[in-house]
Amino acid sequence: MDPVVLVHGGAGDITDDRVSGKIKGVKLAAVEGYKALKNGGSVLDAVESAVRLMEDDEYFNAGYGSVLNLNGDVEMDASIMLGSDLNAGAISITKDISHPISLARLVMEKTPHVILSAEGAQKFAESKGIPILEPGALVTDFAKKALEDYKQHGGQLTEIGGIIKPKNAGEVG
Amino acid sequence: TVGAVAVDGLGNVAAATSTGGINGKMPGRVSDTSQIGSGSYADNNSGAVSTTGHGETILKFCLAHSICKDMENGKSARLATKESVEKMTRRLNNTAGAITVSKIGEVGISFSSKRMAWAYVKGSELHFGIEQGQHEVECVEDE
Repeated sequence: MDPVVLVHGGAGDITDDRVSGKIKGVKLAAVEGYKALKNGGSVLDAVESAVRLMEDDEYFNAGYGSVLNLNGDVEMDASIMLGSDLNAGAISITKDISHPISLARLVMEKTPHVILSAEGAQKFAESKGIPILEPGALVTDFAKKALEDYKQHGGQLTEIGGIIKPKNAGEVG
Repeated sequence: TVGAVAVDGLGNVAAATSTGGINGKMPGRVSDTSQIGSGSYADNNSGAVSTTGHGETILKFCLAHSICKDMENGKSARLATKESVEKMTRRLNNTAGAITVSKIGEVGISFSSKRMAWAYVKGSELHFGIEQGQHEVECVEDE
């Protein structure tokens, strides 16, 4: 059977000016993942290398180029799963690391858990020698502008007990 | 959000998904992407899925797992992906997308959002698209 590596670069109302950058990025990622398989890597190696490439690409809402929370910070989530034994690893609310998907794989391979979050995930990353970036290193101008637009038009989600349903400008996911 | 799924020549599958979340989220908000069964799912008995879109909706619907279970019950990757995405959007009124490979190498790509960038390599062909219904093919350049 022919192997297959399939990638996505996020779904939502992606604006016209970002279409070509997204298509270029997903094509590069699919080829990168397939190359990993062709060179004897596992399906885990293939999906990790494809996602890592897109985490470096500011056209995508992951790693460098992530959207911002209300404080203007990047907080990232990732998960990875292997079909042969249903082993899985994930991280959430992590900051200042370039490749959340690789940290998720370390959780799967080096801990008895499936998900590590926030400070615990951060400490685990440090313990595995993953470089911790300077605060703000993953923030792009595009993301800052999207947050400003959202604050002006999207309403404030910080109200307790009353959630205002804003129209979220730009991309979701 | 970005994601990848893969199947090798023996039917082994894997899925991976990574995201910065949703624009203007509250600090501490956890997305569907880190939840196995919502953002990613992989099982050699059916296939592998990575999802993207309105996270809270994908989380409530357990979209990735839903697609794998449909494949386990005999649906093709294409049909399982399309029907689960449509069912979720109908039920919860928010949009999302998913990519799927089955254990026998089928491909499923579906999104109810306006656009979703996708690409896959099979043999020497590179397939890609971003608009509804768009499917372009190129040759993968040899190394």
